[in-house]
Amino acid sequence: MGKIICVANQKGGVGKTTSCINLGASLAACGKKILIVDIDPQANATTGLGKKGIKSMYEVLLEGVKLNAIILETELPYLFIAPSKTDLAGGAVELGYVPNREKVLSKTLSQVKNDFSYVFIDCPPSLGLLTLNGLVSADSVLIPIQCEFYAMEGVGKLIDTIQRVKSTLNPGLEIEGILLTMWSRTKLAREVEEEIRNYFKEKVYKTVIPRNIRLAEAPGFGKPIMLYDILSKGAQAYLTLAQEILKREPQR
Amino acid sequence: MGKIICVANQKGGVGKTTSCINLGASLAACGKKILIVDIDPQANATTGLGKKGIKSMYEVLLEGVKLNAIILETELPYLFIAPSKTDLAGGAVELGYVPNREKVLSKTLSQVKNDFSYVFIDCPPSLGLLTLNGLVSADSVLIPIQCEFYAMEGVGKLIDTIQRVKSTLNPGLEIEGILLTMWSRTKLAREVEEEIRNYFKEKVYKTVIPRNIRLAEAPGFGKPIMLYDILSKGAQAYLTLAQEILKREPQR
Ligand SMILES: Nc1ncnc2c1ncn2[C@@H]1O[C@H](COP(=O)(O)OP(=O)(O)OP(=O)(O)O)[C@@H](O)[C@H]1O
Ligand SMILES: Nc1ncnc2c1ncn2[C@@H]1O[C@H](COP(=O)(O)OP(=O)(O)OP(=O)(O)O)[C@@H](O)[C@H]1O
Ligand SMILES: [Mg+2]
Ligand SMILES: [Mg+2]
Repeated sequence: MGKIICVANQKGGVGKTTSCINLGASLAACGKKILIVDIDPQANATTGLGKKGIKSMYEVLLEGVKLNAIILETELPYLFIAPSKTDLAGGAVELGYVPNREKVLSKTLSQVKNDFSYVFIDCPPSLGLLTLNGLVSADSVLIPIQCEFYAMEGVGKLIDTIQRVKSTLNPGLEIEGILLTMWSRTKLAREVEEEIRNYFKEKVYKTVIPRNIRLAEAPGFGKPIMLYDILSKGAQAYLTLAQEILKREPQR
Repeated sequence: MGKIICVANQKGGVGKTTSCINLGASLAACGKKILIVDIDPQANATTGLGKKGIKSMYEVLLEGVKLNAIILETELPYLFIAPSKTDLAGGAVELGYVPNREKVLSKTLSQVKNDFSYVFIDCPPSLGLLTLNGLVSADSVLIPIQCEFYAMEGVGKLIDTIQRVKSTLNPGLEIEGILLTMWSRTKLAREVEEEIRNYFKEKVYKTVIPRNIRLAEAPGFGKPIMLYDILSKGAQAYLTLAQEILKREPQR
């Protein structure tokens, strides 16, 4: 029974894509079958895994192509990706004219959900129709938050949106967890971490992802961090996070 | 005769807001009258200057309120801001139903343009209707690029969009410059810098903004970097950038 986790935060550059790829890869390394669904028109999760889709989520959402038909393997067994394409930028507008426009992704995901242990949806940095489709399709939302001032600002709006989706389109939607990313030994990072842990309490993962240049280098080689540099602090952090998530729900 | 510079890049977290605030402040310190127009629903430029608009760009774009009526002073003489609000997130959808929806911002900016030497438009991380309004209103586009792998990926799409706006809605639109941000002494940053300078040649500013924690701390105090820590590498870099820009066009 696959669990769909939407990775979202409208603040840009907080580690959504990096977390989809590397948490996904870490869970795949533990033998879980993982699908990453890239619905960001920037297609960073797609290129970060060294892939380029001929057919992509654009055709799935707007031309009725089956999701199964576009899923690609990656270098890591058990890790798969449904690629995006830059055409999806125009698609976000076109999607607005489709009936039941918020439910398009959830209809197609239900076809493959049970073929995987986890499905991670990588969202663009906005609360528009693509991210809305992600929230409507998901069992839960993982929220990466960068340990910086602006990162705190937008979280309230994201939580409001999640609550609205929960009360209208997806009553089962929960917060999977809050992930602190790009942590460094600075006063700013410690202050932001303290504020977030006070506010979200046990929803915040114990595992914190440190700022680690190897995480920024790995996508240039099309590899998840564990295939690029398994000994790096970045790789170790995502492996630890995977363990923490598996401990929270042993049955999958 | 004010020049309108749109600061845009759909990649998130590359330093759009930080550049609007600190380049704007540096030019204001040189005696130029500067307006920052915040059209990002995250309203980071607004909070980063310690402001909170009662009326905001939402009311200007969607309720016909005059731009002059919402402009706020900041702690720095000559630096002003037209604030945003999170309501603008819904506004991006509402704007879609307004006639001439791409030209709404340019109509209202033409009323104040000549009261300032420079107007900087801070855009959200997307190529949607709000950023389109920014591109249609502008004389030129300043593109911050983070020295990392994903930052390179999306620039082509942004350039395509700029060319399309230039050939349809705003024939005068030019590229003001490419600004390398968050530079650090790593192999990755050097490689990305080399690639960008080879591709964009003299369009890339000589001044490079280093990664500097003081730049990330300053918005927490609602101050541009020069009022928070004028001796920091971040403050010095934006002051140098301001000089480089003024040298390129002495007459304003
Ligand atoms: N822990 C980390 N340490 C160092 N660099 C990181 C880390 N996590 C992510 N990065 C780098 O920071 C940049 C932003 O990360 P990423 O692209 O994953 O964020 P995002 O939230 O998906 O961005 P967007 O909002 O544009 O989708 C990327 O260049 C990435 O390689
Ligand atoms: N040169 C720098 N050194 C260190 N930190 C920086 C630098 N420039 C920006 N930052 C920090 O990095 C984060 C991203 O910067 P900023 O918010 O300006 O980017 P943006 O492109 O406006 O993001 P968005 O796409 O969400 O609008 C912020 O927390 C900011 O304080
Ligand atoms: Mg991303
Ligand atoms: Mg910004």
